[in-house]
Amino acid sequence: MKIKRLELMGFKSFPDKTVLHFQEGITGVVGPNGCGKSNIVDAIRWVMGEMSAKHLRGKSMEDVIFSGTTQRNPMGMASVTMVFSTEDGRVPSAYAHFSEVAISRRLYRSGESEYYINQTLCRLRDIHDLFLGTGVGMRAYSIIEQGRIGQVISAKPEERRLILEEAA
Amino acid sequence: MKIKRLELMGFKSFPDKTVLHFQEGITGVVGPNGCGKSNIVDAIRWVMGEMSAKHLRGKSMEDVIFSGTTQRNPMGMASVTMVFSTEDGRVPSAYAHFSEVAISRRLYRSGESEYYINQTLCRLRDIHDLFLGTGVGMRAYSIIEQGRIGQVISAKPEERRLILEEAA
Amino acid sequence: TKKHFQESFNKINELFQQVFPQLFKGGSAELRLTDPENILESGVDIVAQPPGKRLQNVNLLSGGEKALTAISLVFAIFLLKPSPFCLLDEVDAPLDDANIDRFNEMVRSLTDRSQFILITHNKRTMEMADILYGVTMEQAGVSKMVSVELKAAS
Amino acid sequence: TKKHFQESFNKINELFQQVFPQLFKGGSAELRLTDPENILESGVDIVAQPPGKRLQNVNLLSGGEKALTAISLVFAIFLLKPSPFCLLDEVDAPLDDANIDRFNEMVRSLTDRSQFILITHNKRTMEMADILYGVTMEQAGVSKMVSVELKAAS
Ligand SMILES: Nc1ncnc2c1ncn2[C@@H]1O[C@H](COP(=O)(O)OP(=O)(O)OP(=O)(O)O)[C@@H](O)[C@H]1O
Ligand SMILES: Nc1ncnc2c1ncn2[C@@H]1O[C@H](COP(=O)(O)OP(=O)(O)OP(=O)(O)O)[C@@H](O)[C@H]1O
Ligand SMILES: [Mg+2]
Ligand SMILES: [Mg+2]
Repeated sequence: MKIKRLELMGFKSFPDKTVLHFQEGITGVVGPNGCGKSNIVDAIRWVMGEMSAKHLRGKSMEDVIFSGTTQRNPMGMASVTMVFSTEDGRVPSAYAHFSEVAISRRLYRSGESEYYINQTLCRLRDIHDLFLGTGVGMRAYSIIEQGRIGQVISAKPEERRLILEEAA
Repeated sequence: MKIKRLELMGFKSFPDKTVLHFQEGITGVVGPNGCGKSNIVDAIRWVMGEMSAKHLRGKSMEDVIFSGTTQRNPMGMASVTMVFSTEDGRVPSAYAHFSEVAISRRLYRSGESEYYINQTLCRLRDIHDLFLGTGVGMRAYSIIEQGRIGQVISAKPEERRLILEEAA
Repeated sequence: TKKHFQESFNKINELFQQVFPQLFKGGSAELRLTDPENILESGVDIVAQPPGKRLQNVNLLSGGEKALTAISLVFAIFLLKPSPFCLLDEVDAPLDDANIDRFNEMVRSLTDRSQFILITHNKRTMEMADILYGVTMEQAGVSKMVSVELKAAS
Repeated sequence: TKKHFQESFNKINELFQQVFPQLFKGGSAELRLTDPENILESGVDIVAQPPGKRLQNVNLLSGGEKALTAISLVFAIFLLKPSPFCLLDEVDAPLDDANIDRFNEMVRSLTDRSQFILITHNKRTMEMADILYGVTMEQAGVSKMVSVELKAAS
């Protein structure tokens, strides 16, 4: 399953709908300090099912919803969608007849969460299963967050083993 | 007490005697990865009395002695000297008649340590007292080691208090 | 399973021993099990020796050497079992120019396996990208993707 | 003593509130005692708001914003009680060009109080230095101070 695009709305510093198209090869993401680059990484972790607010630099999961600026009000919901192409055929049979598989996650200020696969409401577990089945899961070595590369070196030997186990 | 120069010999990646002259204003230290820039910072901490090998990236204090390369043998001793000028008059009366105050520290592979003030053998405690008396002591905010600036932010509130206390 | 981890460990170790000298332009490194008698629970240690230097405690390495050693291991694991995409957020920050060039060349060589997304402030890394997304905040606190520059055929 | 810490805390807080907007070109920040009733044991919290953004948990700040906030606090403490020298090892690594310039200008303004030694890979920081020491390893594993360039009068 190759990734085609990422859509964010109301997520962290992206109040307005933003679409990021994924290309083959090397995509560079640039911009000044604090402009939102690492927030894109957080959005990808979040839509893939990250359950710990701490791993997204927050105190509670509500911290991922756009909280406003001095000129704009906070929003009531965060939504991220990740769209995969099925052309390489590596997709669970349930979705084989689709040309795309879209995974969505929403969080409301009320605390309510919603999950979708191809615009159909589903459970978080269905998303986990889909990722497991395709090997697209979030592995420790496929996303290296800012400042984290040194932890491979400073980690205890037991912690380092866990990273290798994810590829085993 | 202004710093005039630093002399290293047998310390980490500096086997041969090296002299670093301190200037007024801004001194930049540059060079490729692993060439020895941060080792200079370690040398300054060490000669000022650092007692924890961990704070110098080592497992034991013996790790500061030049341990050789594929082309060169290890050395038996590490020595660092830091020379201060007394022109600003801010110096303990015992040293007021000197134009310079030189602090030296040596460590032998045997584990034996030696400390000197102006080439006269002394105890580590005399060096601590000298630094205390002149306010030149190693404060958390006067040396920021590589990768450590973020800790001011990620520290617990009690730990952060300790940094402020050093200036109190 | 015991056999499964042992096999993966051996393959990753082999790949790590090849990748490290490519990124360091020499030298050697390897992984070691802290408890080879107890495969199911053993931890994993790293020993590394940049070219010409002696094997030492990996904590004595410089900031840039530690980052490059970690990158070597991440790429070795990745070579065993590539994920469809790899997101690296400012891993090049502690690297000098020569190391950044070798890092970027290796990323290029891995793109037949995966999509790479590199967040960076470094001009050399930007030059290596096939496409650049610029993120800005014209309105304070509001992120916007504004520039998409396609790499001119060079 | 209780009174002593309270006084220093207040002065550092005042300086921090001035330094932060200088480095961030706006915005505001302050220190807060976690337990104002218990001065002798209270911890110290940081609240920070880059220009135009809302006050949020300081952990939500970006890598560069966190570094610049930390630098603001270090300089505030330094202004209260300057040490004869200040050694900064690659603190500019996560900063973008504009922030590096403001950081270096502030270092320049502090040099009447102290000697500054900056270890860096960044060209802009190098341009700000009065003198540059180059460290090399012509012989692998053996450090040598080789180049001392004096800043040409510009
Ligand atoms: N829920 C939210 N609502 C509004 N803004 C937010 C929210 N969460 C985080 N932010 C803002 O996003 C900004 C951080 O963005 P990000 O970490 O993506 O920056 P960056 O581009 O990676 O910068 P750097 O180059 O410094 O790493 C912070 O200023 C933070 O205040
Ligand atoms: N006792 C020792 N004997 C010989 N070499 C040593 C010793 N201790 C450390 N080294 C070497 O010093 C090097 C690290 O130097 P240092 O940390 O000063 O690099 P640096 O110039 O700061 O690099 P970077 O830009 O990556 O931070 C390492 O390669 C390490 O192996
Ligand atoms: Mg970032
Ligand atoms: Mg260093």
